[in-house]
Amino acid sequence: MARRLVIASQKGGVGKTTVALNLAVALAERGSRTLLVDLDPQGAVGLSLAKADTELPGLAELLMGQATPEEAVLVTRLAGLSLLPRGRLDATDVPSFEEEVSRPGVLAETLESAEAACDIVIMDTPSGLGRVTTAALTAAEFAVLAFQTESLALRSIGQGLRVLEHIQTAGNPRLQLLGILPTLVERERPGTHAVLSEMWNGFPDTLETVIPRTEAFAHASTLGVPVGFLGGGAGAPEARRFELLADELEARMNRL
Amino acid sequence: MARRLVIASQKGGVGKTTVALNLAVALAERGSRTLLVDLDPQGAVGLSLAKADTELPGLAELLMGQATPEEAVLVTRLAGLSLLPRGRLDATDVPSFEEEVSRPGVLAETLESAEAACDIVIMDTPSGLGRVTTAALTAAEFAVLAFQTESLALRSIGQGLRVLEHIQTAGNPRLQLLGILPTLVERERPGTHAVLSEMWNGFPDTLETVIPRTEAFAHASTLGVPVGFLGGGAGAPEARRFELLADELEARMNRL
Ligand SMILES: Nc1ncnc2c1ncn2[C@@H]1O[C@H](COP(=O)(O)OP(=O)(O)OP(=O)(O)O)[C@@H](O)[C@H]1O
Ligand SMILES: Nc1ncnc2c1ncn2[C@@H]1O[C@H](COP(=O)(O)OP(=O)(O)OP(=O)(O)O)[C@@H](O)[C@H]1O
Ligand SMILES: [Mg+2]
Ligand SMILES: [Mg+2]
Repeated sequence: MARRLVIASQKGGVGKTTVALNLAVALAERGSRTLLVDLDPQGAVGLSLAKADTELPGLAELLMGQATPEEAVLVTRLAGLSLLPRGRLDATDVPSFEEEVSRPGVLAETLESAEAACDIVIMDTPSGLGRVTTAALTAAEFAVLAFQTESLALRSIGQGLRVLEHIQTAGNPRLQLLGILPTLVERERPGTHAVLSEMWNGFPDTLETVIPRTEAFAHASTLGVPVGFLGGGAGAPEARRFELLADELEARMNRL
Repeated sequence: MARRLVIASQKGGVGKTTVALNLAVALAERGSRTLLVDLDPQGAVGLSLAKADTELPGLAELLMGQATPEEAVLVTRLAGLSLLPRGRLDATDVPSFEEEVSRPGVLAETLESAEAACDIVIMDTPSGLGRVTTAALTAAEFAVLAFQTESLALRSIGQGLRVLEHIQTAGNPRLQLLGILPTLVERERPGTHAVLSEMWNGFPDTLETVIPRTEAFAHASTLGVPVGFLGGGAGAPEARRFELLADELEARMNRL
């Protein structure tokens, strides 16, 4: 069975999709057979990778039994990385997609059928700790909680940890926190260092690798591509940052 | 009955809470008795206004019948603005809060009891078009859809409009789109003008007033205060921007 890792956050727009996509690329490039799963009903993670469109079948069809895993899982241009996109979903069907994903046991079963030849599964989730993210955490082995690095975030880390504990006791004892990931870090902004040191001192699971807010990430995100795919090596430092993150997470997975 | 306006977006982190808070302030300052309602289970909109804390009763208690409207609705430091915060909600109870809010008729009834002496209700919502946002749109008269001004957003505007149409036919014929609001506008970023003109040309309901990404908004947001409350008049231009937005929205409300 593949190792399953969820990228989650309470607040929106903190960089979950950017992290999920670029981490999946870094893991595939170092030889792990990686499956990137898009659980966000608004999702569009990495579609540019597979030259796909939201019109291709994906998770929505797999859940409804309207596609086989071979039809739903896309091979991407990057060896070692495959993608299970959200699938065709009319925006008006979002509540029923959420309902189906969060039905007990459904997601675990669907992932089992899709992850066959993989070493690791990365799940991107919608923001918040609603039923879709809860279902993903219930089916996973590891969680990374992403927080924009600002003082408001310090208030919600405790809540995020309580949710993980609740899921561990209520349904998934194997769930472990792999790390708290500071995102959108702006070192030159006053107060950032104070927030980072509170995270490192107050929450020992805060990762050493942090994700800075840079122009290359913003640009890659508007194109929908991994930052390493930007022309002319524009995203090389950012891609290296994700190699570091992959190193740190793999070391933690093996330690836990 | 008060006029009810929902601020919604498909993507997270596009500035919904920032818009909801600052618009409510601008409307209250021009004399409308305004109620700001926090429907986001991760919410904390404007708590600094009421010197409140997430420990005060609010919507969660009102929904469960554990508080009266007088106990749940907070008066703020600003005359004319009151706040119905999310209320006490353990992060593990988010799925059941969503369930309760989206039970047919419950939100409309709860708002009726809370909006008694108000002219206008502004509802902040979680990101995405899940059941909470759908419930808010079903109970509302107007919707503003916020989009970060980048090319990816152009793809999702059509979906957002389809959801509104679906809600109009499925349950709330009086729901009207009040405007499409470009947010986090960075005029100096290449491509921004092209995106803005596609929004103005392609979607006639795109508002003339746009919300720029500025340091004052980011700073006010970390403090949890309206931008006009920053010391030394630092947020004055931004606060004026919201006066323009309030003008434009009120004119549209009266025309529709
Ligand atoms: N490291 C970064 N540097 C600069 N911009 C970034 C970075 N990470 C994300 N962004 C920008 O922030 C916005 C949100 O990023 P992203 O979509 O990855 O967040 P998210 O948490 O997945 O959002 P959602 O809540 O909608 O799922 C995007 O516009 C993206 O360009
Ligand atoms: N006009 C702006 N200029 C600069 N920064 C902004 C602006 N609006 C919002 N932000 C920043 O963007 C982040 C997200 O803003 P906000 O919380 O208002 O978005 P949201 O759509 O309500 O997010 P969520 O999806 O979590 O509800 C915050 O860190 C805030 O500081
Ligand atoms: Mg995302
Ligand atoms: Mg918000």
